[in-house]
Amino acid sequence: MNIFRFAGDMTHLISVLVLLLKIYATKSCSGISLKTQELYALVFLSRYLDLFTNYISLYNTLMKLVFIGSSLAIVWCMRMHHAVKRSYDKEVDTFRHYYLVLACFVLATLVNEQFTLREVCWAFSIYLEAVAILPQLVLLQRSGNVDNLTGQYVFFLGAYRAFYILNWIYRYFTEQYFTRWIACIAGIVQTALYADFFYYYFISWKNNAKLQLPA
Amino acid sequence: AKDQGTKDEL
Repeated sequence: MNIFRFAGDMTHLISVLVLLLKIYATKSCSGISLKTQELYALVFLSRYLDLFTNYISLYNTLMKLVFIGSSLAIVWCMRMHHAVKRSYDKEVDTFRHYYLVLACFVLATLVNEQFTLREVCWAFSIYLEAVAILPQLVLLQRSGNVDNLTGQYVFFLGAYRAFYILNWIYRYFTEQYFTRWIACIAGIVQTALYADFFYYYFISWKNNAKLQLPA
Repeated sequence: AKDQGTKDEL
């Protein structure tokens, strides 16, 4: 575990906490894409299949439980909680995310480290995570103004994989082997998708103005 | 150790 990896996990955890805070404090999920949340729940469920069979460390197991638990809780809240689901804007959250799931699954069956259930599911979760933010970014561009907590949520979510890229670069130079090219390429694509969001986030921060995404 | 290295990340 190197500092970049730890910073990445903490940034990811912060993004989840910010989203939970927003939903719990405001009892609203306005500006949040349910489809992105569903995709993330699928990402964690398909990636952490070995949660109970392959113990790595207490930290590893705890973090996996937090990510699976929080993503399912958020999906449940947005679908079932009486107050929260009323604030869900399904007319704006129209990205056809099932195509993303299908495309990632097909790609995972073609491009993986080994053609085994666990490796195909792992590659699927890596590819799906790279594009999972698309419904959320499309929703933000449609809804124009972004509230602070939503903006911070997306920012930290984007930043965490950037730290992972630094972690992979660090491991490439410090460890004798490097076999994470699938995660590395998908991670670069994932982080690149946030590029324009980061740009407008930085502009709004510099001008101390409201975050505005061009329609 | 190899397998450990590739799947110890989240």
